[in-house]
Amino acid sequence: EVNKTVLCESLIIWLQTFSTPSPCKTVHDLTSGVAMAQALHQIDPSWFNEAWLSRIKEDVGDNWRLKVNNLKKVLQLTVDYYNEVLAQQVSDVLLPDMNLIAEHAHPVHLGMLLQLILGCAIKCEKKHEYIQIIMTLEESVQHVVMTAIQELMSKETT
Amino acid sequence: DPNMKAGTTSEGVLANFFNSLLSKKTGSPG
Repeated sequence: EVNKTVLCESLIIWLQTFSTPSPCKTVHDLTSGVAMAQALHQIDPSWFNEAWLSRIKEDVGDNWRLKVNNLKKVLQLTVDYYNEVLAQQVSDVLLPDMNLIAEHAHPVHLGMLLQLILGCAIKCEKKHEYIQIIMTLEESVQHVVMTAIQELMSKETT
Repeated sequence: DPNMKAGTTSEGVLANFFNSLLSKKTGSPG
């Protein structure tokens, strides 16, 4: 099983390939959920659509309740994507705690959320584009991404 | 023979894995 703290660091590097309008350089940057929502919108704009993205509040500051609201929207639609679009169920062991991300910038739980987003990217209609981008990343990052994908696949049920 | 080891090097393992993902049918479960 992949070390979730290492996973978080590597998947933040991966998320940066989306060049999201909101910053995504640090764990703290991601606690608002905004950059992840923007990446998901790029991954599948028909599912993670403009209307949904507009409900993600950008100016949340340090208000952890607003962050949790955003993060829950991100997790919910991501889980729905697995269920409805990919016809897969997300195992409970892969579900992160949004409160821990918003309140404590918990890298383990953030890593789990990023892992679910990674799963969307490598299975969506544009997966070829995203897999080829992963193959340009530093080898150590690619190894973590590979392990994360293998873990997702080992726990998925249809 | 270094060529014999190509598929087992770190780079080879990564390339094999991601190429196998690329060859999977889009949208198919698993």
